[in-house]
Amino acid sequence: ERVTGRKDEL
Amino acid sequence: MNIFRLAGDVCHLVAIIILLLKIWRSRSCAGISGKSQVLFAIVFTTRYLDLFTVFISPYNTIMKVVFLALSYATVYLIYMRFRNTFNSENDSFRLEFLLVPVIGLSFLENYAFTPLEILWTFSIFLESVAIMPQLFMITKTGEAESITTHYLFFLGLYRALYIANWVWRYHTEGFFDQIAVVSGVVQTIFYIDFFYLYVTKVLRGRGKMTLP
Repeated sequence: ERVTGRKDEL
Repeated sequence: MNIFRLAGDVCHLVAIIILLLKIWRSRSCAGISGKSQVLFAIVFTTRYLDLFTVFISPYNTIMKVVFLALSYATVYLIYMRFRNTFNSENDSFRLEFLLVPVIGLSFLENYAFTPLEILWTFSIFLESVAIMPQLFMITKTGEAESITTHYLFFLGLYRALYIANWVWRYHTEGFFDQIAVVSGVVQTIFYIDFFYLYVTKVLRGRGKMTLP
């Protein structure tokens, strides 16, 4: 799914 | 968190520390592209704007602060502390050739048309080309000190490990970040010819890497 908002990668 | 991403972050940190120590101990930034280091500082700045608003984990926050601090320290050493050793005539890559397409693309292709998302997308696209001035400088001077090649090796390896991380996350949690994956693959492709040279030249104990 497309990821927005919570970005948990550096 | 998975082993690929952790290994990738460690390689990234090692690369940044190798370069910083090389400049600090040799008190010289000869052969280093200051422009690439400025681009990396911009990458971290535009990517970690959520440093104070979004808390993911202590690891995430600490690594963001460390990457920001070390990248600005590197730029400081190059353009301030050891600026008399900086050969700007070799660092002649036109940054506008990178910034204009990257800015344009981040406005066209993003997950949401909000400042934070566009800046994050800009940082992802910019990171994939930020090493170009450094690679251009090496092709121009025709050589690179072995310590610089180790820096580039770990820097290239970090994003290759992130690709493994994205494969792993796709199969284990269905996570798929299209912008990061496409950009990460492009970024790693730029390093492939360098990886070949690194293995055939530097690891054979040739010390300095001279391009054919």
